[in-house]
Amino acid sequence: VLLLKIHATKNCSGVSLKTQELYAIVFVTRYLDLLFSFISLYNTIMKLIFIGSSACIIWYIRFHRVVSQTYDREQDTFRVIFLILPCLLLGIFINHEFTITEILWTFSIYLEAVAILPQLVLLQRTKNVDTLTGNYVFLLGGYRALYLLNWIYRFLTEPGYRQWIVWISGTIQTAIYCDFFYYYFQSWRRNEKLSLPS
Amino acid sequence: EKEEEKKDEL
Repeated sequence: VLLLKIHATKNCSGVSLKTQELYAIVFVTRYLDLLFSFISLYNTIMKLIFIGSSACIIWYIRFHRVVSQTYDREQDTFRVIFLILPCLLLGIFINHEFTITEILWTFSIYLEAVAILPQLVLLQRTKNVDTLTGNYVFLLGGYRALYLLNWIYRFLTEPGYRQWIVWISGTIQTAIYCDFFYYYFQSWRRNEKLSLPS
Repeated sequence: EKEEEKKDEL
């Protein structure tokens, strides 16, 4: 959705480069297993799509002649090091196995939970949020929220299925969207443009 | 007992 929007409108105002870069870090550190394990064709293709689309978005915002001019550089000022460092420490200390790939995988789970924060802060600073950008954040949050249902279903149907790190992080991630969901639905109901209160 | 995680989710 976001890539299509940027490609079609040649405009990325309201889009946080910081969040996109965090997602690129999340995908690359989590999908290292592309190199040494195979789960399914669907799984592999989706991993490649996630890595590829976020790399493409970053390229557009950073380097595209027209798109880069529309980037809200002065507004997108979230200090991502304050997210990356704690997640890295958490990944080093709370994991299932003290190996490089496992620590990076766990780090990516923690980082993904908070990766949307720079985008939410930027949306709050943007007076009239572009409809497509609002839809992108809604779809991203909705996608993660659906995992909660998926986990409940798998817990009930698959003996021995449990993954506490993923469940807790995913629940926090979805909770972070709650406020956004509220204003998204309100603007939808009233047929108004989305704007978050400051 | 080691918690076995199947990393089949995205």
